[in-house]
Amino acid sequence: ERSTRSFNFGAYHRLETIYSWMDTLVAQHPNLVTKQEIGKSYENRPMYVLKFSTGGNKRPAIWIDTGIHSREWVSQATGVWTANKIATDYGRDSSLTSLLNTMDIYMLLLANPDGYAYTHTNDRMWRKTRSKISGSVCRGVDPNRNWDAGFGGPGASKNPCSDSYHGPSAHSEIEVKNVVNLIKSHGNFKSFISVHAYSQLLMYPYGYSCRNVPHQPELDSVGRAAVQKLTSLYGTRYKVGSICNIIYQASGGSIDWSYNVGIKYSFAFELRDTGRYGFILPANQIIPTASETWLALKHIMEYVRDHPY
Amino acid sequence: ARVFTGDQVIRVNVQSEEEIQLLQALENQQEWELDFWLHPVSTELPVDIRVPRSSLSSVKEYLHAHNIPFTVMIDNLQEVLDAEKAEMSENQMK
Repeated sequence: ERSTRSFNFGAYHRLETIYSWMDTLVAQHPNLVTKQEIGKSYENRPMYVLKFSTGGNKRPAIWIDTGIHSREWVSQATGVWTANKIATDYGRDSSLTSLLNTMDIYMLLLANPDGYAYTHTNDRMWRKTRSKISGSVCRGVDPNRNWDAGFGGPGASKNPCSDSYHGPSAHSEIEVKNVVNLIKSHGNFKSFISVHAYSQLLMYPYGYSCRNVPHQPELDSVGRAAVQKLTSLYGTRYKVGSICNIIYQASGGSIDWSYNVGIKYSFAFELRDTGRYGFILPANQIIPTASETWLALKHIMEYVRDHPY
Repeated sequence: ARVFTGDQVIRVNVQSEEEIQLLQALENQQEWELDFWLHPVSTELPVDIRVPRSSLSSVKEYLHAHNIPFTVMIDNLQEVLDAEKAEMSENQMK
C-alpha cells in the first residue's frame, strides 16, 4: 500500500523500479489488474503487459504501448502514470467504469526493455533494440520500422548503423514478434495506440503510403476531438493527420500493421516537448504531460467503446 | 557510459522547401554523425539536430553558408544529462 502510494510518478525510473511497481499495482487492485509476461526481449528481459479486466473471455480490447523508442522517456513515464490512473479511477469515474465493464485494456509500458535499460546504463540517446546484426558492427533495429506493413519500403533504412534500420526481415525483432503473437492470438482488439515522443502529434495510418485509409474521415475526426480535449488542459497544441502526410513516409510502423490486421482505431501519439528540451524533457513535466494525454486517450477509448464493430 | 560533452542540439525553424532540401542533404551524409531528433519534413515543424562537438564548426559553417538561421536549443548536452541523472538518484533515495 505504502509503496504504491509513495511511488513518485513525477520522476523517471529505471526498468527494475517500474517492474517492481507493476507488482504493487497488481497487488493493490487484484480484481482489476493482472500482469502477463508476453515473452522475453533479445537480452532475455521479460516483457510484461498489464491487463485491466473485470471478467469475461477475450472481450473487445484496447492496446496501449509506450517506450518502443527507448530514449523517449516521457512516453514510458506517461504509461506508468496512465496505468495507475486507470486502476485508481475504476469505480470512481463512471465513464471509465462502464468501459471496463465491457472492454479490456492491455498496456505494454516498456515495449523496448533492452533499449530502455541501455539508455540508463550506456547511451541516453539510444532508440533501437539491442539485437546483434550479422555482418555488421552496429547493433539494434528500429522497432517501429520492423512491422509487416510496407516493410522495407521508403522511410526506413537498410543500413544497420542507421537509427531507422528496418531489420533483416519483418518481425525479426523478438520485441515486435511478442506483441504480434499476443494481438493475433487474442483476435479481438478494437484499438491499437502507440505512444512516442516528441513533437505533439496525434497520427493515424498510413505511414508507409500517403494515400488515405478507408476510415480516414472517421479517424481524423476522432483524432481532432481527442486533441481538443488534450489542449483544453494546458493549451498544448497538437497536429492531427496521417503519419505520411503530417511528418514523413515511414514504412514498417506498428499502427499501419495493426490497421491492416483489422484494428480500425489505430493511433500514434508524439507527446511533448513543447519547449526546448527534446528527449530530455524535465521530470517536472511528466505529470502535466500524462494528465493532458489522458484526456485524449480517454476520449479515444470512449469512442471505441461507443462504436463497436 | 557514452558521454555527450560539448554536443549541442540546434533548432532550425525552416522557412522554405529549399531549406528542407538542404537539411535533408545534411541528413544523408554520414561523416558528421548527426542525430536528427526532429527530421526536416515541413515548414510546420522545427528541425532539431544533435551535433557532436567534433562536427559543430562544419555544421554551423554549412548553415551559415546557406543562410539558414538556427538557434542552440541545448548548449552542452552532457550537462543536461548529468542534471537528469542527479535528479533521478535524488528521487531514488527519497
